Amino acid sequence: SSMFVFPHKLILKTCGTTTLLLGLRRLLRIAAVDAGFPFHNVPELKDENAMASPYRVFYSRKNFLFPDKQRGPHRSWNDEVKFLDNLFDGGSAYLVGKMNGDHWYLYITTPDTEITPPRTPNSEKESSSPTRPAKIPTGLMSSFPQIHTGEDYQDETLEILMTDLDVENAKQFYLSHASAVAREKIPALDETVDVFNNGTGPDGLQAPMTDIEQLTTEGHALGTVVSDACGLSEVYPSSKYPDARIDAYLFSPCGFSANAVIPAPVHADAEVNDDVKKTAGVAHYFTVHVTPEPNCSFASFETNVPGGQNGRETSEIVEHVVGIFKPGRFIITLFEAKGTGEFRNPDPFGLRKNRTEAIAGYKRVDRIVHQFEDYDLVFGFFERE
Amino acid sequence: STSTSEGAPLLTINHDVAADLDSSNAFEGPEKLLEVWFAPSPSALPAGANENGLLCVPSKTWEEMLQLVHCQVLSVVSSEHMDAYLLSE
Repeated sequence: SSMFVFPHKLILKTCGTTTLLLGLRRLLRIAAVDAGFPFHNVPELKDENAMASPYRVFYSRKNFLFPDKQRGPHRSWNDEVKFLDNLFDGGSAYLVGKMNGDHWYLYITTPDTEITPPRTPNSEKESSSPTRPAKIPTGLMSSFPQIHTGEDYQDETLEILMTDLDVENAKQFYLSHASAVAREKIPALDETVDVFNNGTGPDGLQAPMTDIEQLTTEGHALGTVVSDACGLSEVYPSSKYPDARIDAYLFSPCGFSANAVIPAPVHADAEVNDDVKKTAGVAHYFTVHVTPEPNCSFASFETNVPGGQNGRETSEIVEHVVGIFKPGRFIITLFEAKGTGEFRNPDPFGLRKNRTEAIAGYKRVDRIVHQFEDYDLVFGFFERE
Repeated sequence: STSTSEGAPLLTINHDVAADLDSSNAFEGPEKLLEVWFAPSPSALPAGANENGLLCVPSKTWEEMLQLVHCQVLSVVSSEHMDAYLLSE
């Protein structure tokens, strides 16, 4: 699971039986109380129900492998939609893909001139002033001049949701396998250990065995080993993204998670084009989560690095990531803001060209395009040939 | 905490949580993904909001929220424009 905090938005991604939506009210309250974002659902901030009014909300997920084991509002998509509809006005819920197969759910609110305020819990509805606030003060309005166009802000999110990972290949995400790889990487230290083991090291001191243990067992140390060994560190290579920073963790006995912060490339003015201008000063990320056990294997990859940046097209990123995890089937979603009015990336993975082999080794089964008010969504579903 | 160069992202590890994490019971990979925007862009924060927006919120405060979600913070990469939290689940 991961969380990304930007000045203007928060992304929270959690797996397993986590109860993500149960944190939403607290999130909205923190945004109002700690960060000073405007609230409209109660008259005063000291009211414990005060919650910031979001500019817009996205909530999405793939269908669960074991839905019956979920808790709280996550027991069904209908429950989740009800939970969100209770909190926001004007949300829209979609199911994209096969109902009797792999599919993807999406809940989205649209920005409007009245920021969609969250509602207070029903029990308070009678006692407090109307939950639907009066029109937001125009002053506030003027501080959102771009509320509709998003002109100056490019937003694109690619997600790859992979199931039925190749069993042999998935072994690299087990601690025992990674420890062996780590141990191979530190032969010199190994010898030193031998010397120290018999207590006769160069300076007669006993080396702290924990150093080696740490390097071959500690979650973050092994996470870095796995990132390098599986090829993840090369998705956005340090040669092109020198300031990128990967934070990876290998779970015990198995499982892997990684976040990467990828500062937008900064170019000399002469080279800046409109697209780059829009991303200057913006940080991008990718996040990966892997559950390698054969009976429930899954891996996800998500990034907001714009396709085509630094010469790597979306389809190349997809091929690289799919090559790492070798899934039996996978869903791709590409969500792109329409700021310029053009669908900037009309055919991110060769879907429109009817090429059955849009991604090497895989057959495209579904391609679905949704055009929302200010975002375009391309959904693709692929199966191994 | 480690950082490679001036201004580069800074990694902070929460060793208490990271040390004895066990994932034997993990079985559901597909995640729930929530994005909540409070402004159209970092340069369009509304009047009254902290100049750093959500980045001004201390980690501890987020950790309390994450308890409701049943997650803990393993580590954080902090950078000028974003903080990236790696979580336990």
